[in-house]
Amino acid sequence: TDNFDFSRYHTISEIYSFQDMLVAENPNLVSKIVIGQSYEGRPLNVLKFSTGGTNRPAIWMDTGIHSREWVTQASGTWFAKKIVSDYGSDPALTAILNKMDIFLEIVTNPDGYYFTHNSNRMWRKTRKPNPGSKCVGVDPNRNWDAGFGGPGASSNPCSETYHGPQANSEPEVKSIVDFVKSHGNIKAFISIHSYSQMLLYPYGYTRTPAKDKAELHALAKKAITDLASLYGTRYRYGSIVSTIYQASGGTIDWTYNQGIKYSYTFELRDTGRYGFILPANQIIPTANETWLALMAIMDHTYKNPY
Amino acid sequence: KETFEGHQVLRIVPKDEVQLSLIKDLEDMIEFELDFWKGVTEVASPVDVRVPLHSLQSIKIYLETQDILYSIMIEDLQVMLDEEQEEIDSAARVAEPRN
Repeated sequence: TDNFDFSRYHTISEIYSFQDMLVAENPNLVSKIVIGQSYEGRPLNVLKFSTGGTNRPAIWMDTGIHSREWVTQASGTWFAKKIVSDYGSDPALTAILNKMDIFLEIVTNPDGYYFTHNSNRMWRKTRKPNPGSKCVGVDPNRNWDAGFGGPGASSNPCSETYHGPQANSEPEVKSIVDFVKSHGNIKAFISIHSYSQMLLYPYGYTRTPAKDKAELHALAKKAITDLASLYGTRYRYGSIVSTIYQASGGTIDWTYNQGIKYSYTFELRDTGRYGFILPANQIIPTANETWLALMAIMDHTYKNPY
Repeated sequence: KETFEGHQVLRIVPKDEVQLSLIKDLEDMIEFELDFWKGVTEVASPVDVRVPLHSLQSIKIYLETQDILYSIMIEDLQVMLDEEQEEIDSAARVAEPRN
């Protein structure tokens, strides 16, 4: 994987091959867990970074739940290599991994991602057909059992924010739900999207402040300050509902309600006028600056066990 | 393969609550097949929306008659996608021999 070109976008098969190579190169640190299958039968691969122990407290990260947000899957690939490269040399990451596990799902919506490469670059949702409708797919960030079906999601299958027929209807979502519940010891959950440079914490479906709001807000501020220290990329931060808009059925609202206190959503770059078509030469700078924010959250999680 | 010739991405900046609401109304106009890349949040916060060729004129008239400020963020989306695809293909060609 030293030869893997992180500075360009890759197909799903290239990313899956990278994952297998990383595991093969680091058998004592990295393993691959298949937590389920997508609607079209693709494996939902999660990389586990662990230095031992059983069911250690863990940190979860996912990228690409919205398939067209290509900079996120590309950054996730870079994060995987960063963890392997830095373990043993970076004191902060080494301390974290000596006590905690990290789970990283890079292609969280594989059917959608394949579709963006082969049929429609603008595709965001899953690819499961909707009975009775000509429109396909559900917004996997509206399909979670947290305020499901409330304001801030659409009941129209043709909408980009269609919440689906019921919570967890999408296998890509249900597989994570089952994994989180079966693991039972996840302490931070970070779901990575693009674009608009934001770091968000619960809630999205209600204006009721999260009980840990003060701590989440302070940590978000520290994280985006670290992020900006590299290239000056400016982020906004706050709860979903107060920073962007009401969104029901969202990932981190569900994880927070499961008791995972450090639940965050990132919206990575674009700082310019490219939107989802972020030039590949911005992948590595984006991944590098985001890593500083991720380390702030992971370090805080490690130092504040609960 | 879905292509996007002539699709433009407009960056719209609502200057007050009235305009915010007018832009939000666009979300419900299904017939225009608008794709909100960056949703409506607050006054002065840009809203990015991909507009198919067949809706461009209507949307621009709608915005201009309401005196809503917008700029063209992406002139022709398909041109950008072709460049992106070319970059992927050429990088893959370079990578091939090495693999």
